Amino acid sequence: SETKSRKWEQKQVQIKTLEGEFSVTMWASGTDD
Amino acid sequence: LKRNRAEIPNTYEWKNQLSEPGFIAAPVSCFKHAPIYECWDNITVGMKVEVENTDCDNFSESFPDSFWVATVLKIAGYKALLRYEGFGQNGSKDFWLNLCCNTVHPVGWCATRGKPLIPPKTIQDKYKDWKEFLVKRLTGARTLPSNFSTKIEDSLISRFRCGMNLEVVDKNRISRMKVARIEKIVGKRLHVKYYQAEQDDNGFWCHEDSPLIHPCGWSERVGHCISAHRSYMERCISGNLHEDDATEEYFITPRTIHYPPDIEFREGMKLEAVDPLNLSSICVATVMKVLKEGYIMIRIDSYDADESGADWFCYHSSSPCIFPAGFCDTNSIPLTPPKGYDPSEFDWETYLRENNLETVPLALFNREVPAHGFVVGMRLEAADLMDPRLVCVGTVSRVVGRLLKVHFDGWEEEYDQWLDCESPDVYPVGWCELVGQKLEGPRVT
Repeated sequence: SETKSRKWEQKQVQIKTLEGEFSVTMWASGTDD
Repeated sequence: LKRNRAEIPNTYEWKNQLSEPGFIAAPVSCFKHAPIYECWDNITVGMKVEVENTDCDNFSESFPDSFWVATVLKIAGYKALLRYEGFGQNGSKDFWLNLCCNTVHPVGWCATRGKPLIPPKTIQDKYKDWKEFLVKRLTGARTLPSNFSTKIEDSLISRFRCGMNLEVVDKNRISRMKVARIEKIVGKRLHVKYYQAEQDDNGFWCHEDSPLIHPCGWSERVGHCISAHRSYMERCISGNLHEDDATEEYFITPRTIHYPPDIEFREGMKLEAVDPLNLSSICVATVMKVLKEGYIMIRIDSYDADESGADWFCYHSSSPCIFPAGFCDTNSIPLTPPKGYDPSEFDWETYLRENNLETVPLALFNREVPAHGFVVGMRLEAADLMDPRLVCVGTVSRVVGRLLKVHFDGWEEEYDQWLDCESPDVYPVGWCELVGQKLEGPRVT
């Protein structure tokens, strides 16, 4: 539902591996308040 | 932090049962009083998390703790079956973990702490470029909110604190209240000790949302019997409570019901009620006294008459544990009749007519059935209300509207408990582990 989909927000997430750092776009529930 | 506590000796672990075919745990979303209930809808299968990588060399000086990304394959209560990314269809290293434990993090947590993700040893040579693989696997996937850990910690905080005083049902005489002091709080369950108790009395355990506890001054206000020191009664009457005396705002207030005019609970009326001293049984009961604010004292009619009234018990009129006459019959639940009556022959109509009795009108009962989500066969953790310091593994064995019958695994049916679907005495699988409470396993015969 629309309400349900609003709970999820797109966010840039930083990843670090032994080879280096990069970012990916993920979805996290919109409770980061 | 509570979640960093030491392991509890002899606590039961669900892990051997979790993967058994047909194992279903009641979801966290069934338990309004459970930690992080509000955001559990956002915990889904397919979600990615960062977890400790246990498939690595035991010791690395540069990276004493190693993490990798895993996918949630299955959820059972607070537990999740996880598979490290890169294992594809290979389930050989799948593992169950409590999603609320302190080694599960949102993707991105390691980078913010400068920790590199290290692939498990089994698959470390599978890809030359882990970056490309991770970008592909993680882009567009779901993860936990970055404040997940704070949310868990906040949801574990009790409204109460140790040292507070409150009024609690006297476990040795259920018709009266006693003043008690909170000694310990585990997972919002309060361990209270009665004032003026015997030295070897271990007190009582109940959840902070339990209907068995009330604010200081409650008994005096509603007209309930209380055994307390004179100085306590004086401060209740004068309203000069101590700073440690728990007041109204700490408690769940039963909902106000607006009854139709001229319909009310009256002394002598008959009804059916869960026996507070034997929760596997629903019995014919009598309204013995009507207190203020919607509370009633009832007596279970299957016991010997006790002139002292020691066997009376207080229910709120909105309680989901009292029912109109005929409820058990309608729902094919065995009804315990009044003392002296044969259960196979008891008939409400004849009983009422022959004894010139009346029943509590149907309109006075709480008939609301929430969409609770419990179904028969679901596994959970439940307080043994006959010895409430214990939390045991159990199974929902019947669902009748909002009423649940909880069976304690390995025990006879006579130990079952009828509980409301919103009872604060049932918890999701993994709750004990999360809050640091010992879990009693199934009885092994």
